[in-house]
Amino acid sequence: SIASAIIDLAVHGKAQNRSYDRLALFVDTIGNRMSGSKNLDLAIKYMYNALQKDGLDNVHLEPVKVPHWERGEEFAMMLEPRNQSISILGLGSSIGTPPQGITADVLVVTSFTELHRRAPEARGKIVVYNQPFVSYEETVKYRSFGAVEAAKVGAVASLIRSIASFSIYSPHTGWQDYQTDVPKIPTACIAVEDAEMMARMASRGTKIVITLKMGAKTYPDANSFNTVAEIVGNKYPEQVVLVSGHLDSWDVGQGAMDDGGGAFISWEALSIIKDLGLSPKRTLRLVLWTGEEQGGVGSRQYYELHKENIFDFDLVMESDTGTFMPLGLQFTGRDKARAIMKEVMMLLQPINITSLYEHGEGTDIDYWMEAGVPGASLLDDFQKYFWFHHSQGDTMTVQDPALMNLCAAVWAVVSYVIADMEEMLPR
Amino acid sequence: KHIHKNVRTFEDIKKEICGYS
Repeated sequence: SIASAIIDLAVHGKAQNRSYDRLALFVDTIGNRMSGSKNLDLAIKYMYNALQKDGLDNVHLEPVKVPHWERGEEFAMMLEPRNQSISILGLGSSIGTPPQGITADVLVVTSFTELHRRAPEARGKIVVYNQPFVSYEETVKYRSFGAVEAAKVGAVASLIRSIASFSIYSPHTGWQDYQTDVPKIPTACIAVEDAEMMARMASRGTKIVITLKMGAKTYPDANSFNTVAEIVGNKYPEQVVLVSGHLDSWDVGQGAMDDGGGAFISWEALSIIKDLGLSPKRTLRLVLWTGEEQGGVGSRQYYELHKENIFDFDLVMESDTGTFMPLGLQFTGRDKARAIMKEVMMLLQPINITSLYEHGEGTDIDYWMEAGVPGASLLDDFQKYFWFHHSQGDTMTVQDPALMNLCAAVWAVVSYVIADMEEMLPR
Repeated sequence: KHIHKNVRTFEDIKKEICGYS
């Protein structure tokens, strides 16, 4: 019973807690891994050596050009109605302020609609967004486009309520996008608590003044790499089941959850299969992406480089929403492929994780799925994910070794069986 | 290449998958 052997090794056997222990050593040694940083270079070298030491096949690096942005020193101070330090995290790609900072009155809004309605009030002000958290997908547009929308109505900077479902005064960073025809203004996230406080003050008609200083700088694109390792297939080696997570992170916390957990259960899947002496018919390929946080930069270049072989890609898998209690897999593919995946999930009955959901997702595998390759993502109990996401709280303390064992078991069983079946998934 | 042959029935595929359990 191959599925049981994989599960036993991952959950009860010698491999239990291995992905957790490996991740802890990695993040405690390297720290966070921002695109373009020396830390990310060190992380890639570390993984290259670790994967070779693990005895995997074809360990190699594939060059990628990635954005290089550094936040520099930054702070905000509320001057009126009273002095209070405002905790901020500059947003990726933001420009800095002049050296003396920007001091301006604040306009608080709760939505883009309100901003547009009150456009005449925004000129020369710092716009503070206090948008409610609906869902990440819905609310993240304020982080992505808050600066552009504020600049369009003449604001001098924007401060955006963090995209977080819970807060203990924690700002959460993330990437934001300027538009070429709109002036660039500095932009940062603030804690939910400060956004709500300023909204209350504004609703009482209280004047708010803030000084904002940000030393953010954008440098020329940097050299980086996607990190690749394989177990080469014994019958159809050119055909590939791809398992993945991203190695880069934000420059806060340790990037243990986003996406250290996803990267290390993906490595663990190959380790488990190798430890059991299993040899799938197709190649199992581990890819640790670079530059994901800047919008899937590494995975886009990987797709461009390898799309000529798209018909050899059987299934693409990504874990990038945490490695909490696994609930099953999200899957995108034709009905015939879904029916097969449902049967494969039944192999996970010993750990009672057999559900197959709709909509496989993941920035790094989207290109393949849009082109018709079946795709799967790990669905876990990610209720707490956005508590820690892109914040100083994303540390090893978030991770649970027992849950990582279960995630690794799901990842290993599914990837191995699909790679070993006589035929590829129907498209 | 054994790609999308569709010569096997779903029952055949189910049996193959059961072989891993």
